[in-house]
Amino acid sequence: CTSIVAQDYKGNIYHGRNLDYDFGDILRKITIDVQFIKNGQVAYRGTTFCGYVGLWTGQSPHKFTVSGNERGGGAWWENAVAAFLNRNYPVSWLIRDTLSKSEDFQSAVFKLAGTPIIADVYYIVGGTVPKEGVVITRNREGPADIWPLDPLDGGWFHVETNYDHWTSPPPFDDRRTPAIRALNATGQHNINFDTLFQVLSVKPVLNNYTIYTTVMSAAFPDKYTTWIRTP
Amino acid sequence: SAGAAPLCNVSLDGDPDLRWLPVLQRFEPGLLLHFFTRIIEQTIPKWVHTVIRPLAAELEFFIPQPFAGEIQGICNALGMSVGDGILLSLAYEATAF
Repeated sequence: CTSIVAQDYKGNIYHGRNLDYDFGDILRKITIDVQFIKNGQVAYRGTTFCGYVGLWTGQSPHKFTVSGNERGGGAWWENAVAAFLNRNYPVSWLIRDTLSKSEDFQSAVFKLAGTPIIADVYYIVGGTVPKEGVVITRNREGPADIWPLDPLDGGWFHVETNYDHWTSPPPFDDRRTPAIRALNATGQHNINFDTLFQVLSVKPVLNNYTIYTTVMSAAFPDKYTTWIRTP
Repeated sequence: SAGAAPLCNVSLDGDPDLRWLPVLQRFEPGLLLHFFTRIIEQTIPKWVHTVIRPLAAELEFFIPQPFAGEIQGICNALGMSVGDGILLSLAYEATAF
């Protein structure tokens, strides 16, 4: 997966993601955008697969956006213990629960960073006002690292693939460098929904495992768009 | 190439076990069942599959709402075991290590 959170020169926050996974021939056929309706209003929105009740991508309108990227680590039995003995949350259920219950960007970050989960993951969160963008590197029991945007010091975007941001990605799976290069070529003045989609369409950021691309911005909830990608 | 994902509505005002039915009706049930069976077979080791099925009886005990009700409803609609529904929900957790 690749997730990007970026701030344009006006302070708008954009958030985009590619979801990469096996079973592309199946998952592309059952990928759906879902509006969760409460009292006649869209409470939150997300992208999932028919039959899968969790969310890996979602938006709470005018509040925040979230995506999750795989973080490999530990052993299978540690996940099993976290699930069945500790009763930790599945990773994608926490995203949905956060979209459902958190009132703003800060409380979403707090919940996503601190709630015990079954497996390691990266949570990427975007807000509605300048500086509201963060990559949370999660261990099962809590945050390993929290990496906020730093637009005043040149950090107007963050790219998270499937490796800790303080390490180098392996050369055989470096999607980070091409994404950073494309974002720098785009520039803070030109980043928007369309150019973010273009960045997420650069190979190998877009690859044969990419199921869908979503671009979103919590301040402009109607612009939430998911494209199913065909290799 | 790229095509827009279909947009579905899920009402949170409805019962959890019924709220996904309008979404499921947009897909061929036999095809969904075939897809899910293939994912489980290729993701979950057989012995884990054997162990997890009996735990389904304890669904209410260890899975919070509304997820328990939603999984139950989807499984009922597709004629799938609840154990398999849980395993599908845990596909990432079963492979991310």
